[in-house]
Amino acid sequence: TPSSSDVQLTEEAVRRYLIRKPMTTKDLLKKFQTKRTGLSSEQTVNVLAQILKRLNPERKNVNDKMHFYLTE
Amino acid sequence: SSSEADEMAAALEAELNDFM
Repeated sequence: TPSSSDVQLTEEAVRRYLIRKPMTTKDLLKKFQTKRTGLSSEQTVNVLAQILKRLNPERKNVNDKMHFYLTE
Repeated sequence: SSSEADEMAAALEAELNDFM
């Protein structure tokens, strides 16, 4: 439908990004901008937090910033 | 805006605090 969002914040989408390369919370938020998903800021934060807790990604510091990543 | 992005990142990190 024309009104549907072009990006969906799903566990599978997050998993694909984190397998590709390590990302900070800010990097992830950029991939799921509210204007693209149609979610509110609060929904985005809550859903992304739940997904990250489920995925339980590896973490590493790059340039003093914590990055999440997954291996296949 | 970037300040909203910063606020969201801070909120997300707070949500993940125990986990991180």
